[in-house]
Amino acid sequence: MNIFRLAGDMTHLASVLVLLLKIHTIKSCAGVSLKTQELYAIVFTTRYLDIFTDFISLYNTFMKLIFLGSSYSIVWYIRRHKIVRRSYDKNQDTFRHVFLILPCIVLALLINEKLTFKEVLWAFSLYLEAVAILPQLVLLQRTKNIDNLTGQYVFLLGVYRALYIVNWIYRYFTETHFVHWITWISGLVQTLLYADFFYYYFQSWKTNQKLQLPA
Amino acid sequence: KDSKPAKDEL
Repeated sequence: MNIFRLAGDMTHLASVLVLLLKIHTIKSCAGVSLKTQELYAIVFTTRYLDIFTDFISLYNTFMKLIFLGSSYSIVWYIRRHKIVRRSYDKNQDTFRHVFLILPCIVLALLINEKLTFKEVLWAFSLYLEAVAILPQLVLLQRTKNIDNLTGQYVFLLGVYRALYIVNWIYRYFTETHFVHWITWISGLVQTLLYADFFYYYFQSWKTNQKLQLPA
Repeated sequence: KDSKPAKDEL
């Protein structure tokens, strides 16, 4: 494992922990999109089915369990926790799952490495991950005051994606037979979705003002 | 030789 991949995984982990700690300590999920969190729960569930079939490393299995556990915990907090769920604004978080899930199913059936149940699910999880952040970005745009933690959560997720791209470039040149077109293209699309957010994030940081996305 | 890249990423 190279340093970019490890740094990417660590920022991913940090983003999830920031979000979980925010929700757990201030007992509020204001500004957090339940839709995005549910999509991530689906993404991890469909991709990490391989913990039962392939063993890669302890690190790999451990991280998979963490991502599965954290995404389900966040969904649980927003839906079921008696205090947290009161802060969830259903009327702002209106993105429809089905508009993202259905096209991803179709795409996964058409473009996959092999037409098997596992491979189609794997491709589906990558396509869905690429667009899963959209409900969160839409919600950020609607929210007047984005709190620091929600901003940091999205920022860390964006950094994680960017580091994965550097990791693929590194692996392409240092390893033989390392070609995963599906991963790379959907990963690139995913990272581009953060570009706009990054722009405003750095602007607000430079001018020391509260982050606000234009409508 | 294994030509299929391993899915070792998260």
